[in-house]
Amino acid sequence: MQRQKSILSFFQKS
Amino acid sequence: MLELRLVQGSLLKKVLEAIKDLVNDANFDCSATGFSLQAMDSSHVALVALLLRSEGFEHYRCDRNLSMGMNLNNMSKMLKCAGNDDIITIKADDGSDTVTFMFESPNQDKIADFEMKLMDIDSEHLGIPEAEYQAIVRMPSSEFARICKDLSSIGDTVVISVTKEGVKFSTRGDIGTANVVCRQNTTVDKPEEATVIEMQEPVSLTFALRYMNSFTKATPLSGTVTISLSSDLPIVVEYKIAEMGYIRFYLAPKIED
Repeated sequence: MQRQKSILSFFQKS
Repeated sequence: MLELRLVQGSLLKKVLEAIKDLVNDANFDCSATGFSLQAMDSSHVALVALLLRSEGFEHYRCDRNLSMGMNLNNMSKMLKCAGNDDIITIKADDGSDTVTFMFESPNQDKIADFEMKLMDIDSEHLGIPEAEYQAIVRMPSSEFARICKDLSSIGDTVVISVTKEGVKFSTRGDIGTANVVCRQNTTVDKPEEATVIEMQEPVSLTFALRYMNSFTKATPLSGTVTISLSSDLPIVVEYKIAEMGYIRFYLAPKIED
Protein backbone atom coordinates (compact mmCIF):
# COMPACT_ATOMS: atom_id res chain seq x y z
CA MET A 1 0.00 0.00 0.00
CA GLN A 2 1.30 3.45 -0.92
CA ARG A 3 0.77 6.61 1.02
CA GLN A 4 0.78 10.12 -0.45
CA LYS A 5 3.22 12.41 1.40
CA SER A 6 2.28 16.02 2.03
CA ILE A 7 4.38 18.87 0.67
CA LEU A 8 4.25 20.27 4.22
CA SER A 9 6.42 17.42 5.44
CA PHE A 10 9.26 18.74 3.27
CA PHE A 11 8.93 22.53 3.32
CA GLN A 12 8.52 24.61 6.45
CA LYS A 13 6.24 27.59 6.84
CA SER A 14 8.34 30.73 6.59
CA MET B 1 0.42 52.16 -7.04
CA LEU B 2 1.12 49.19 -9.23
CA GLU B 3 1.42 49.19 -13.00
CA LEU B 4 2.93 46.28 -14.92
CA ARG B 5 2.93 46.33 -18.70
CA LEU B 6 3.58 43.02 -20.41
CA VAL B 7 4.00 43.28 -24.19
CA GLN B 8 3.73 39.52 -24.65
CA GLY B 9 0.38 39.29 -22.91
CA SER B 10 -0.11 35.71 -24.09
CA LEU B 11 2.48 34.65 -21.49
CA LEU B 12 0.14 35.65 -18.67
CA LYS B 13 -2.76 33.87 -20.36
CA LYS B 14 -0.65 30.70 -20.59
CA VAL B 15 0.49 31.00 -16.97
CA LEU B 16 -3.13 31.09 -15.80
CA GLU B 17 -4.06 28.09 -17.93
CA ALA B 18 -1.11 26.23 -16.38
CA ILE B 19 -2.12 26.77 -12.74
CA LYS B 20 -5.85 27.45 -12.52
CA ASP B 21 -6.87 23.80 -12.25
CA LEU B 22 -4.27 23.07 -9.57
CA VAL B 23 -4.90 26.08 -7.33
CA ASN B 24 -8.21 27.85 -6.67
CA ASP B 25 -7.15 31.04 -4.91
CA ALA B 26 -3.68 32.54 -4.54
CA ASN B 27 -1.86 35.68 -3.56
CA PHE B 28 0.15 37.33 -6.32
CA ASP B 29 3.08 39.12 -4.72
CA CYS B 30 4.51 42.17 -6.36
CA SER B 31 7.93 43.53 -5.39
CA ALA B 32 10.98 45.14 -7.00
CA THR B 33 12.09 41.63 -8.01
CA GLY B 34 8.97 40.83 -9.96
CA PHE B 35 5.49 39.43 -10.03
CA SER B 36 5.38 36.12 -8.18
CA LEU B 37 3.12 33.52 -6.69
CA GLN B 38 3.50 30.56 -4.39
CA ALA B 39 0.52 28.33 -3.69
CA MET B 40 -0.37 24.79 -2.75
CA ASP B 41 -3.19 22.70 -4.11
CA SER B 42 -6.09 22.15 -1.71
CA SER B 43 -4.79 18.77 -0.52
CA HIS B 44 -1.26 20.10 0.17
CA VAL B 45 0.39 17.55 -2.09
CA ALA B 46 1.70 19.93 -4.75
CA LEU B 47 3.08 23.45 -4.72
CA VAL B 48 3.49 25.90 -7.57
CA ALA B 49 6.01 28.74 -7.61
CA LEU B 50 5.87 31.35 -10.35
CA LEU B 51 8.27 34.21 -11.01
CA LEU B 52 7.95 36.82 -13.72
CA ARG B 53 10.97 39.09 -13.23
CA SER B 54 10.46 42.86 -13.34
CA GLU B 55 13.02 43.18 -16.20
CA GLY B 56 10.72 41.14 -18.41
CA PHE B 57 8.02 43.79 -18.30
CA GLU B 58 8.15 46.77 -20.65
CA HIS B 59 7.06 48.99 -17.79
CA TYR B 60 7.23 47.91 -14.15
CA ARG B 61 6.08 50.19 -11.40
CA CYS B 62 5.59 48.79 -7.93
CA ASP B 63 5.89 51.53 -5.30
CA ARG B 64 5.74 49.12 -2.39
CA ASN B 65 5.39 45.40 -1.91
CA LEU B 66 1.84 44.35 -2.57
CA SER B 67 0.04 41.04 -2.18
CA MET B 68 -3.13 40.62 -4.21
CA GLY B 69 -5.47 37.72 -3.49
CA MET B 70 -7.13 36.43 -6.62
CA ASN B 71 -9.47 33.64 -7.58
CA LEU B 72 -7.54 32.04 -10.43
CA ASN B 73 -10.62 30.80 -12.22
CA ASN B 74 -12.04 34.33 -12.31
CA MET B 75 -8.67 35.76 -13.35
CA SER B 76 -8.51 33.21 -16.15
CA LYS B 77 -12.00 34.21 -17.32
CA MET B 78 -10.84 37.82 -17.59
CA LEU B 79 -7.54 37.01 -19.31
CA LYS B 80 -9.35 34.83 -21.86
CA CYS B 81 -10.91 38.11 -23.05
CA ALA B 82 -7.45 39.34 -24.11
CA GLY B 83 -6.29 38.54 -27.62
CA ASN B 84 -3.16 36.43 -28.00
CA ASP B 85 -1.26 39.39 -29.47
CA ASP B 86 -2.57 41.90 -26.93
CA ILE B 87 -0.41 43.88 -24.55
CA ILE B 88 -1.64 43.28 -21.00
CA THR B 89 -1.24 45.87 -18.24
CA ILE B 90 -2.01 44.98 -14.60
CA LYS B 91 -2.97 47.99 -12.48
CA ALA B 92 -3.88 48.42 -8.82
CA ASP B 93 -4.05 51.39 -6.50
CA ASP B 94 -2.72 51.17 -2.94
CA GLY B 95 -5.37 49.89 -0.59
CA SER B 96 -7.77 49.09 -3.40
CA ASP B 97 -9.84 45.92 -3.29
CA THR B 98 -9.77 45.55 -7.06
CA VAL B 99 -7.20 44.94 -9.79
CA THR B 100 -7.57 46.10 -13.38
CA PHE B 101 -6.39 44.19 -16.43
CA MET B 102 -6.02 46.40 -19.48
CA PHE B 103 -5.78 44.80 -22.92
CA GLU B 104 -4.40 46.75 -25.89
CA SER B 105 -4.50 45.35 -29.41
CA PRO B 106 -1.10 45.49 -31.17
CA ASN B 107 -2.10 48.44 -33.40
CA GLN B 108 -3.78 50.24 -30.49
CA ASP B 109 -7.20 50.31 -32.17
CA LYS B 110 -8.89 48.48 -29.31
CA ILE B 111 -8.41 49.05 -25.61
CA ALA B 112 -10.36 47.15 -22.99
CA ASP B 113 -10.21 47.18 -19.23
CA PHE B 114 -11.53 44.51 -16.93
CA GLU B 115 -11.73 45.18 -13.21
CA MET B 116 -11.66 42.18 -10.89
CA LYS B 117 -12.46 42.01 -7.18
CA LEU B 118 -9.56 40.99 -4.96
CA MET B 119 -10.00 38.65 -2.02
CA ASP B 120 -8.34 38.12 1.36
CA ILE B 121 -6.44 34.87 1.31
CA ASP B 122 -4.78 33.38 4.34
CA SER B 123 -1.90 31.70 2.61
CA GLU B 124 1.03 29.92 4.15
CA HIS B 125 4.28 30.89 2.50
CA LEU B 126 6.72 27.99 2.58
CA GLY B 127 10.48 28.21 2.61
CA ILE B 128 11.91 26.09 -0.19
CA PRO B 129 15.53 25.27 0.65
CA GLU B 130 18.17 25.16 -2.06
CA ALA B 131 18.92 21.52 -2.74
CA GLU B 132 21.38 19.31 -4.57
CA TYR B 133 19.43 16.82 -6.65
CA GLN B 134 20.51 13.25 -7.35
CA ALA B 135 19.32 13.50 -10.93
CA ILE B 136 18.27 16.31 -13.27
CA VAL B 137 16.61 15.49 -16.58
CA ARG B 138 15.96 18.05 -19.30
CA MET B 139 13.71 16.93 -22.13
CA PRO B 140 11.25 18.34 -24.69
CA SER B 141 8.16 19.47 -22.77
CA SER B 142 5.85 17.96 -25.40
CA GLU B 143 7.53 14.56 -24.95
CA PHE B 144 7.06 14.69 -21.19
CA ALA B 145 3.39 15.68 -21.62
CA ARG B 146 2.86 12.81 -24.04
CA ILE B 147 4.38 10.27 -21.64
CA CYS B 148 2.27 11.48 -18.69
CA LYS B 149 -0.91 11.40 -20.78
CA ASP B 150 -0.16 7.95 -22.21
CA LEU B 151 0.70 6.41 -18.84
CA SER B 152 -2.37 7.85 -17.14
CA SER B 153 -4.57 5.78 -19.46
CA ILE B 154 -2.95 2.66 -17.93
CA GLY B 155 -2.35 3.53 -14.27
CA ASP B 156 -2.70 6.15 -11.53
CA THR B 157 0.92 6.48 -10.48
CA VAL B 158 4.24 6.80 -12.27
CA VAL B 159 7.58 5.50 -11.07
CA ILE B 160 10.33 7.75 -12.39
CA SER B 161 13.73 6.06 -12.27
CA VAL B 162 16.99 7.58 -13.40
CA THR B 163 19.96 5.30 -14.03
CA LYS B 164 22.96 5.57 -16.31
CA GLU B 165 20.77 3.90 -18.96
CA GLY B 166 18.37 6.83 -19.02
CA VAL B 167 15.14 7.95 -17.42
CA LYS B 168 12.35 5.39 -17.13
CA PHE B 169 8.67 6.20 -16.59
CA SER B 170 6.65 3.17 -15.46
CA THR B 171 3.07 2.50 -14.47
CA ARG B 172 0.80 -0.42 -13.79
CA GLY B 173 -2.96 -0.76 -13.72
CA ASP B 174 -5.78 -3.25 -14.03
CA ILE B 175 -5.20 -3.78 -17.76
CA GLY B 176 -1.42 -4.16 -17.63
CA THR B 177 1.86 -2.29 -17.35
CA ALA B 178 3.80 0.32 -19.32
CA ASN B 179 7.42 1.44 -19.38
CA VAL B 180 8.86 4.34 -21.36
CA VAL B 181 12.62 4.80 -21.36
CA CYS B 182 14.21 8.01 -22.66
CA ARG B 183 17.94 7.89 -23.24
CA GLN B 184 20.23 10.87 -23.29
CA ASN B 185 20.17 12.29 -26.79
CA THR B 186 22.08 15.43 -27.64
CA THR B 187 22.56 14.80 -31.37
CA VAL B 188 19.49 16.74 -32.42
CA ASP B 189 18.89 19.65 -34.81
CA LYS B 190 17.61 22.03 -32.16
CA PRO B 191 18.78 22.27 -28.54
CA GLU B 192 15.18 22.10 -27.23
CA GLU B 193 14.79 18.64 -28.79
CA ALA B 194 17.60 17.20 -26.67
CA THR B 195 17.24 14.90 -23.70
CA VAL B 196 20.00 15.58 -21.21
CA ILE B 197 20.46 13.51 -18.06
CA GLU B 198 22.73 14.65 -15.25
CA MET B 199 22.92 11.91 -12.67
CA GLN B 200 24.89 12.00 -9.42
CA GLU B 201 23.40 8.70 -8.28
CA PRO B 202 20.47 6.50 -9.36
CA VAL B 203 17.09 7.54 -8.00
CA SER B 204 13.59 6.09 -8.20
CA LEU B 205 10.41 7.76 -6.91
CA THR B 206 6.66 7.26 -7.26
CA PHE B 207 4.19 10.08 -8.02
CA ALA B 208 0.48 10.53 -8.67
CA LEU B 209 -0.06 10.92 -12.43
CA ARG B 210 -3.08 13.17 -11.88
CA TYR B 211 -0.74 15.93 -10.63
CA MET B 212 1.89 15.31 -13.31
CA ASN B 213 -0.77 15.71 -15.98
CA SER B 214 -1.91 18.93 -14.37
CA PHE B 215 1.67 20.29 -14.48
CA THR B 216 1.91 19.59 -18.19
CA LYS B 217 -0.68 22.31 -18.80
CA ALA B 218 2.39 24.58 -18.66
CA THR B 219 3.77 22.95 -21.83
CA PRO B 220 2.87 25.94 -24.09
CA LEU B 221 5.18 28.14 -21.96
CA SER B 222 8.40 26.33 -22.83
CA GLY B 223 9.85 23.90 -25.35
CA THR B 224 11.74 22.09 -22.61
CA VAL B 225 11.00 20.88 -19.12
CA THR B 226 13.52 20.20 -16.36
CA ILE B 227 12.77 17.45 -13.86
CA SER B 228 14.83 17.32 -10.65
CA LEU B 229 14.75 14.25 -8.43
CA SER B 230 16.13 13.32 -5.03
CA SER B 231 15.02 10.45 -2.85
CA ASP B 232 14.19 12.63 0.16
CA LEU B 233 12.60 15.59 -1.65
CA PRO B 234 9.55 16.48 -3.74
CA ILE B 235 10.13 16.29 -7.50
CA VAL B 236 10.56 19.67 -9.21
CA VAL B 237 9.04 20.06 -12.67
CA GLU B 238 10.24 23.37 -14.08
CA TYR B 239 9.16 25.25 -17.19
CA LYS B 240 11.35 28.26 -17.95
CA ILE B 241 9.51 31.32 -19.21
CA ALA B 242 11.76 32.92 -21.82
CA GLU B 243 13.58 36.02 -20.54
CA MET B 244 11.11 36.38 -17.66
CA GLY B 245 11.41 33.62 -15.11
CA TYR B 246 9.88 30.26 -14.45
CA ILE B 247 6.99 28.20 -13.25
CA ARG B 248 8.01 25.38 -10.92
CA PHE B 249 5.79 22.60 -9.69
CA TYR B 250 6.79 20.61 -6.61
CA LEU B 251 5.11 17.29 -5.95
CA ALA B 252 5.48 15.15 -2.83
CA PRO B 253 6.18 11.47 -3.61
CA LYS B 254 4.08 8.48 -2.68
CA ILE B 255 5.84 6.13 -0.27
CA GLU B 256 5.38 2.51 0.75
CA ASP B 257 3.52 2.23 4.04
